[in-house]
Amino acid sequence: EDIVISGVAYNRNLSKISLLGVPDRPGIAAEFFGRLAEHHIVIGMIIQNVGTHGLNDISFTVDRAEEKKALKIARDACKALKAKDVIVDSNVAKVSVVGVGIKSHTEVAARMFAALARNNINIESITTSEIRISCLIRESEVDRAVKVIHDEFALGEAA
Amino acid sequence: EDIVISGVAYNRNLSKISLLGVPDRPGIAAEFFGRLAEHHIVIGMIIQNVGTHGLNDISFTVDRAEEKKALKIARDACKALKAKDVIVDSNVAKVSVVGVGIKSHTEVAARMFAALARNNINIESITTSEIRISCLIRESEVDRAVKVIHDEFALGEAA
Ligand SMILES: C[C@@H](O)[C@H](N)C(=O)O
Ligand SMILES: C[C@@H](O)[C@H](N)C(=O)O
Repeated sequence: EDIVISGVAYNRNLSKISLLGVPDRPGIAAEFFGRLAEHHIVIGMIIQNVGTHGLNDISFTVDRAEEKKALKIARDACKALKAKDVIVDSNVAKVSVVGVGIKSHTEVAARMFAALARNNINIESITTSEIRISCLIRESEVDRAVKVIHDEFALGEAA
Repeated sequence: EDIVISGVAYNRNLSKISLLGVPDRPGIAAEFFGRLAEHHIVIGMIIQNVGTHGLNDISFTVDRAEEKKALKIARDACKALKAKDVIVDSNVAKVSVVGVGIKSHTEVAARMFAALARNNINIESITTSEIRISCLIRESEVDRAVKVIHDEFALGEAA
């Protein structure tokens, strides 16, 4: 499958809220996102990686304008679900490489990560789908990140 | 934005390899995926959530047939990057709700998670994109998971 990279997308003004140390058993994610849906919180990414010792962490992003409202719901859920803690990062941006056939191209991911690494941009979170590789980074680095990824894939001018 | 759910997708025969406790600084992900790309490992999902105490975990999925090869590379990387450990789960499947406008629909996620919870299916990992919500679950549960998600969204017969 040929790689066709159509561009670099980005979102500024994000907050990432993480529920740390939730019990890793059925019903927890449903309860957490049920509460957020009830309050009509518009969520961006949802990320949960691997659990250890029966616990797991669940993060999600929201537009910064919704952070306060979302944080209150997350803190209430933290108590109800007996999670360990809620942390919030109000300084997050997302940068993504978008294209067809990306899913099976490990080297696209490796090149994207290397471009960020060469420019000393720390990758805080990663998610992928069939057509996109997304990284969460410091908001202050998003312009630089978009430029160095454009350069890496010779995509020409950023839109 | 109206929700248009086009279906439920799934992948069986996956293995999830997790590099635990990597230093959370620029260059680590680039080195790790650079090694995997060098050996032409075809990767499915990549997941990294929130770091704590300067460390983070990075997971990826591969087709089970590639697990042995990928695991050797991950174990070598674990030493080179001074990560804490590598764990592998050889019994993983992915189930996804796919559709337009999903990104901002917290209730689609809540409903998908609730359908799995009602049927006692544990959600082991979660990633989302603009058009898809994906969960990793036990492979033995994938048929049931597809069915209960179809029912939840009244999608009719599974393809
Ligand atoms: C952690 C959380 O996702 C849990 N495993 C669940 O199924 O709800
Ligand atoms: C953990 C790893 O992603 C690291 N933060 C990096 O940028 O490479």
